[in-house]
Amino acid sequence: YMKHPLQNRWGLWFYKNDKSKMWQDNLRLITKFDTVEDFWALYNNIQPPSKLSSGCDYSMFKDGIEPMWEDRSNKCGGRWLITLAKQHRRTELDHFWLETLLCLIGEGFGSFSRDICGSVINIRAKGDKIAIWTSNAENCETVTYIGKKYKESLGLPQKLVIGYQAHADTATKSNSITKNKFVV
Amino acid sequence: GKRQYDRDFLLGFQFMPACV
Repeated sequence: YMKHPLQNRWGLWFYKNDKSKMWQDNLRLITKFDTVEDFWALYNNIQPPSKLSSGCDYSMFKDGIEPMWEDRSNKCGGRWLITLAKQHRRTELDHFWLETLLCLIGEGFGSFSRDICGSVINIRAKGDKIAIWTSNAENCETVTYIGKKYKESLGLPQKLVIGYQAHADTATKSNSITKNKFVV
Repeated sequence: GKRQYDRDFLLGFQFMPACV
């Protein structure tokens, strides 16, 4: 019996908000994997996002990409962002996160998967967030395709609009609202 | 070729023991 190799090797990261440490010291690579079987071995052994405490993140990125704007692969990119109201933590959060991971490891965006960098889930008291990060916010066709396919994969209703934000805009925003570069 | 797996295929392995 052979394990099923993935197209990419992925790293799973965990962030825990500890104000006594520097931001980057709070971010830890848990492990890397590159087969379907190893993905599940990992997934089945970690806390689901809904059980994490507020201020924590999981990130899953292609090997060699760190889950931060500054990484060379992310610098010119952006994210499709899903925000969840508090009451959806119990019902939707873990489900959305798993669907997101399956889209990534299964290369669910076809040839456009090349632009995928990774995904981040933020557990926050004011509302949880899940995002798919891509490498180039100017690749209109690619970004739009990924957004449409992602929305479909999560089973979101057509009329619900999700937005794509360039990291450059998020990083330089002066208030808490970042403008959407694309919407689907 | 590209190793693409759809969700149902991936979900089929969730509770399988990894032997290798």
